[in-house]
Amino acid sequence: PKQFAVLGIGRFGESLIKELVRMGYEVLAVDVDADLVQEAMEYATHAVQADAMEESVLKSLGIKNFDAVIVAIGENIQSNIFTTILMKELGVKKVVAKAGNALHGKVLEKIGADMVIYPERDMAIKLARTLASQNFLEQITLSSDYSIIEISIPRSFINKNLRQIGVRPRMNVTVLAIRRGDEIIVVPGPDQNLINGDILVVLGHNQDLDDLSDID
Amino acid sequence: PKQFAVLGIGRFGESLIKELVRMGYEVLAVDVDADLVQEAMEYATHAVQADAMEESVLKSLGIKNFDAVIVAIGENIQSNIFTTILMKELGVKKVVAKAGNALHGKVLEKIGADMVIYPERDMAIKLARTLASQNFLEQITLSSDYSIIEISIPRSFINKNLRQIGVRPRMNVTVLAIRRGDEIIVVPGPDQNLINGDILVVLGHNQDLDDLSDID
Ligand SMILES: Nc1ncnc2c1ncn2[C@@H]1O[C@H](COP(=O)(O)OP(=O)(O)OP(=O)(O)O)[C@@H](O)[C@H]1O
Ligand SMILES: Nc1ncnc2c1ncn2[C@@H]1O[C@H](COP(=O)(O)OP(=O)(O)OP(=O)(O)O)[C@@H](O)[C@H]1O
Repeated sequence: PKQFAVLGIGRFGESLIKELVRMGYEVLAVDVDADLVQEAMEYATHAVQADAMEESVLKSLGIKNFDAVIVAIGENIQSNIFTTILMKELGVKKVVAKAGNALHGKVLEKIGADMVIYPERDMAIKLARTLASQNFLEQITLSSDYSIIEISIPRSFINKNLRQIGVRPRMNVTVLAIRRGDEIIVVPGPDQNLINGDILVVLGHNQDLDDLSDID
Repeated sequence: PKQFAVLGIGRFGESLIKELVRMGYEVLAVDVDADLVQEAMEYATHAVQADAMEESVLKSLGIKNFDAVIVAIGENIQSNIFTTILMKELGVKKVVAKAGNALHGKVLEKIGADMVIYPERDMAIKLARTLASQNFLEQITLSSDYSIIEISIPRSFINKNLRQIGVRPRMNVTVLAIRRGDEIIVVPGPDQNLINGDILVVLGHNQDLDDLSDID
């Protein structure tokens, strides 16, 4: 089974450790803060108090044997950057590092992070879209132009079928599925009737999806 | 056009302000930190230095006229909680508050937050799923049992078509779309050939999706 090391037990690090453990993986938690390490002993496979930049400690922990090391150190950007490059130096095959902003993220890419994540930025963008559109529920970004979104049914669609609404020819989007309570209607046909409470799972160009979510 | 107020210009607050402005909305940024307010003047519609718990200041800003107020104060949980309840007291119709953990979130719900978000936790869970499955790229949760996921093409699917692979009859999942470079093939037919590098957008029951992402 895979084993992971999470460096930094902040809110992000703690949730990551707990979810990986819940999924059945072995997780080593590392932090300089003794209290956080003490707490982490309750839910992590192992928890060690250490400075993630201490080469000797990391070597003794066999850090390069982990399937992935996640650098979840936040406010201290210098520690975050130096820890990341050290991981690559020590031969860790997959290093995931958390960036606080775009410039920080560029530095991490250049010094060898295999994956850079922007938790605050990504969630902010997701929230912005939810706030912008009353009926916007969730989304997957397929490419820079295409997405899949979930929207609650516009009132003008209720009790009509897909052909009458003309979703594909007029609005240039594809209804991939309809969520009706706990039921999922997959790849609905043109005669599929829509009812109040339906949630539409739609694929299309971002601009067309924005127009769709403005429909009343 | 809608107007929003973001209280707290941390990494999350800043990204939220920028995205809402990019979408064309008016955004008021508020923080106690003068430097952050100075920076925010460059990208927010308005930026004001203030303590978000100062009732008189908030009233003079006409806080209850905003379509939504987002409490993006982080580390200071007490400020975050007191600011949230104050927003509701002042008649703000929609208050979104950022929670650092589940208990904090429960408090926010009880005191009237219209929406509670957990950016660090949600991103950690998303990352955990990506780390767990080699080819797991993104996912939308449709219901407690069904999801849409993106996976990179299993090697055994390359140069076969959907009928040969038998995705629907054998694996009980539906390929909604194929991402090929910048191209998107929507609702592919049974004769659709798959090639190396394809990314499959698949809908199914969570257990069947897990089985699918284990295929080599
Ligand atoms: N050199 C280091 N070695 C080990 N742990 C460290 C080091 N530097 C910082 N940390 C720890 O990393 C953790 C996360 O950092 P911090 O709280 O600054 O980030 P954050 O981005 O605000 O976190 P989050 O948003 O996940 O709550 C802290 O618990 C801190 O003690
Ligand atoms: N009472 C207050 N009024 C206005 N702003 C406040 C108040 N308390 C804290 N802030 C501001 O909120 C901002 C975000 O808070 P903080 O940095 O503690 O949270 P965070 O969760 O680590 O942020 P992020 O993860 O978004 O970077 C800070 O810039 C801080 O100055």
